[in-house]
This record gives sequence, structure tokens and C-alpha cells, in this order.
Amino acid sequence: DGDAKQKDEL
Amino acid sequence: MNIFRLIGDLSHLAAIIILLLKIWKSRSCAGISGKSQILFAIVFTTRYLDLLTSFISLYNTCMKVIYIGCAYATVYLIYMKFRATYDGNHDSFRVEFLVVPVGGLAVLINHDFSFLEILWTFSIYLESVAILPQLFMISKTGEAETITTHYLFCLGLYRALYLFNWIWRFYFEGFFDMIAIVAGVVQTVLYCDFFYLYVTKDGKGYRFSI
Repeated sequence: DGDAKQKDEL
Repeated sequence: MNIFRLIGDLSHLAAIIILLLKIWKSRSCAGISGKSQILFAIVFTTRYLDLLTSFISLYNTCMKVIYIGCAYATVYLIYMKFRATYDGNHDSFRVEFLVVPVGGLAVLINHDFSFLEILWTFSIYLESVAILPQLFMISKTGEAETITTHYLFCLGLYRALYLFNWIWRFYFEGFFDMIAIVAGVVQTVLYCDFFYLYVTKDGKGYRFSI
């Protein structure tokens, strides 16, 4: 779900 | 990274720089809502704590540092250096009516009940309504300097472009973040009224109420 990926957006 | 996100980030950066330069050069923050700028500083602080925990890219890190630096510099100029020009009487939006519900919502609806994730969620929800004190102030004074309307246009455009970025990423990467998308839609909708006035009355100088 959402938090698995790194938050690469500003 | 895609074109919508790049232009969106540059539009956001432009807005932040426009406002900072406007206050610095005119040595006045008349017509500017200090409350909105405080909310933006909180948004960046709570969202970019991952600067301390993870490195994503030079671009990502640089932009985050610039955003945080400019946000605090703007708050400093408004409440310290040029506080004599701060129009506190018209900057009267009750921000606690934003921060408390947003805080509660971030605890209830998030992707992961962890400290950083809840702060990130809080910053996403808060950013969607952070401009309200500024729009409220303009509706009370009934006017805005042209440079301020350019600031607002760039600021509104940035999240509108992010909506296209999320469509792009869903279509090409299968990625989507419902929390960011819903908040982004709310944020952009709040600018619609202003966008209409900005486009239909730009250049002739105008007094408008939102």
C-alpha cells in the first residue's frame, strides 16, 4: 500500500 | 518524474520565490496572510522530516530545503522584520478550526499508523486548506495586489498539475495515493473561484471578492 514505496514527491 | 510534476514543482517554487521577493523588495507584507504562511511552514516541516531519515535524490533534497528555508524566511519577514506592515485586523481566520480537524483526520485516516506517516498525512490534509486564511483575507479587504494574484495563481497551478501527475503515474506506473489525490482535489477546487477571477480580469487591475 501507499507507505511501502518511498515518498518521492514533494 | 514526469513533466506535470516537474512543472508543478517549478510553479510551486516560483510562487514561494515571488512572495518572498515581493515582501523583501516592497519591504511590506500588506495584503499577505501571515497565518497561511505559518500553516505552509508547518506543512513543510511535518512533511519533510524524512530529510533526516532518507535520501531520495539531490533534486528532492534541494527542493525540500529551499521550500522550508523560504517558508520560514517569509514568516520571519511578516512577523518580525516587517511586522509593522502586517495587516493583522484582516488576517483574522480562525486557523484552529483548520488545524484541529485536520489533526484528528490524520490520526483516523492514514496509510500507516506510524509517527512519520501520520505527520505526512497531517501535512497533506493541512496543505489542502492552508490557503484559506489568505483567500479569506482577500475577500475581507476586497482587493489584492497584482503580484499577490500571480503568487496565488502559481500556488494553485502547482497542485492542479500534480493531479495530472497522479493520472500519469496511475496510467504508466500503476501508482496512486488516494490520500494525496483527494486532498489535492480539495486544494485545487478551493482555487477555482480565484482562477476564474484571475483569468477573466487579469491585467486590468481589479478589486474582487472571493
